[in-house]
Amino acid sequence: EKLMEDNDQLARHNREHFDEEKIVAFNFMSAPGAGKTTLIIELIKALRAKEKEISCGVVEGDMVGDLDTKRMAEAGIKAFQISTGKACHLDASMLARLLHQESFENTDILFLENVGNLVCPAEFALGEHFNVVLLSVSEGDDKPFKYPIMFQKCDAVVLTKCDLLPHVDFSLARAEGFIKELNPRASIFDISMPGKLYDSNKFDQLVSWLLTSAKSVS
Amino acid sequence: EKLMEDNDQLARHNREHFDEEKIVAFNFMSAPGAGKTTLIIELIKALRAKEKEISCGVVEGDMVGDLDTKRMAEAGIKAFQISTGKACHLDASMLARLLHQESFENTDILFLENVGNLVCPAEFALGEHFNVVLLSVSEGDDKPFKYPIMFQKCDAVVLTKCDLLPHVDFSLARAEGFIKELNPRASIFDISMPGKLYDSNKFDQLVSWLLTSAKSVS
Ligand SMILES: Nc1nc2c(ncn2[C@@H]2O[C@H](COP(=O)(O)OP(=O)(O)OP(=O)(O)O)[C@@H](O)[C@H]2O)c(=O)[nH]1
Ligand SMILES: Nc1nc2c(ncn2[C@@H]2O[C@H](COP(=O)(O)OP(=O)(O)OP(=O)(O)O)[C@@H](O)[C@H]2O)c(=O)[nH]1
Ligand SMILES: [Mg+2]
Ligand SMILES: [Mg+2]
Ligand SMILES: [Zn+2]
Ligand SMILES: [Zn+2]
Repeated sequence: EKLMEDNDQLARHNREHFDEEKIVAFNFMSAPGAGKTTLIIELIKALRAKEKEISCGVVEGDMVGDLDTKRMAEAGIKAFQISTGKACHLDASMLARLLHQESFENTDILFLENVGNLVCPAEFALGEHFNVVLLSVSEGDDKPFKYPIMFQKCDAVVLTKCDLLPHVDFSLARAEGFIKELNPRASIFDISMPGKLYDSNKFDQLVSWLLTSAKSVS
Repeated sequence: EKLMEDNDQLARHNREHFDEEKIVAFNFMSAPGAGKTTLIIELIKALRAKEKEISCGVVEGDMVGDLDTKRMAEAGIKAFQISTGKACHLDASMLARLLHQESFENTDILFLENVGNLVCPAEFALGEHFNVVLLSVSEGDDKPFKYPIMFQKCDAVVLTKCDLLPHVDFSLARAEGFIKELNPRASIFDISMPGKLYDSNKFDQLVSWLLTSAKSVS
């Protein structure tokens, strides 16, 4: 379809921008409310603590309002808002327009928070280097099977809100089984936000994965 | 757009079918994993206990597989599977095809479980009498604001998994405030599945709402 061809062309254009400016872009996708905004804020805090020189930026994709951009500002993080209107996903043209309007000089890692939707966003490349999918344990362990496209195309799956495991009937083994069947190369992290009751070293492993992935792009 | 006109025409056609056969149809929509399947099973159990003569049917809309239809069968409920393929929503033509193939004779209440997606399903009328939107408290209290279309068009909003309230930062008042701004006439129910720690009379109120709504269609 012509629409997808145009999108792929613009995605390649965005990637050229990123590579010229030495920016590594991560596309964060999930169903609504899986915890993208919360996780990106915590990751940037951890990255800043680990590597003083690193500079992180955020692009927020939402259909209505700028609630997530405001949450970023409250956490001391500058975020650029893209209003996607009727589209339930970010696409390459929206990002291209922003990249031409704003300056992302000195940004090392750019987090692209996509619209909360477990289907459409997977079909629109943005020019990102890595795709990260979040699945919260409160959604159910069958989602990778029921909504496969997103999980097939990603580099990492983050199982979020694991502090809720005692209160839901989510099996980490079943979810990971579905993910490995679809995408054996994806890294899988089961985490909870710092401060919640859950083994925190997995969060640190995710931070390391992010840094290693970013450094692998040169 | 011609697509939507065709859909609306078929939706009217489906409604004629429903009205001829005295079937009342409820369209259940939500983000993935908000608890549609779990709730429909519990509602049918409660309806059967309350009114012996009532006959309930289920149509399951999914992109991949028939996991929810199998869960219905395990609960002793006959469900018809519609595989929506690449479409992340049920539409009127899919339902029309099913209504012409299968017999829904003697069905009083038909539950249409839509594909898990907080955007597209709201735009495709199916011929249903009532729209019900589920929002689980683990998704966040800002969702009605961020994904308004679905909440604007519905007859009832069910806030699910309220047993998780002590473990998430969800404000019932904030969520209800957003819903009332968008849709003052929607009934709002905060519930948890039977057996979970939460005030159970709201679940009973939802069962009554369902019966009263069904009886109001004559
Ligand atoms: N218990 C628990 N709740 C969490 C955790 N992470 C996020 N949440 C809650 O999950 C809800 C949704 O989080 P968000 O960060 O807004 O999710 P999102 O994916 O950005 O949502 P959208 O952008 O609207 O799609 C909020 O109420 C968060 O407080 C966690 O680790 N544990
Ligand atoms: N704690 C708790 N968990 C619940 C409740 N209701 C449902 N769940 C869990 O939520 C998860 C998702 O439930 P489902 O019924 O599969 O959700 P769904 O909306 O049908 O999901 P899709 O059809 O895939 O969109 C499952 O793990 C359920 O066990 C509840 O009241 N409390
Ligand atoms: Mg967000
Ligand atoms: Mg379901
Ligand atoms: Zn879309
Ligand atoms: Zn759709």
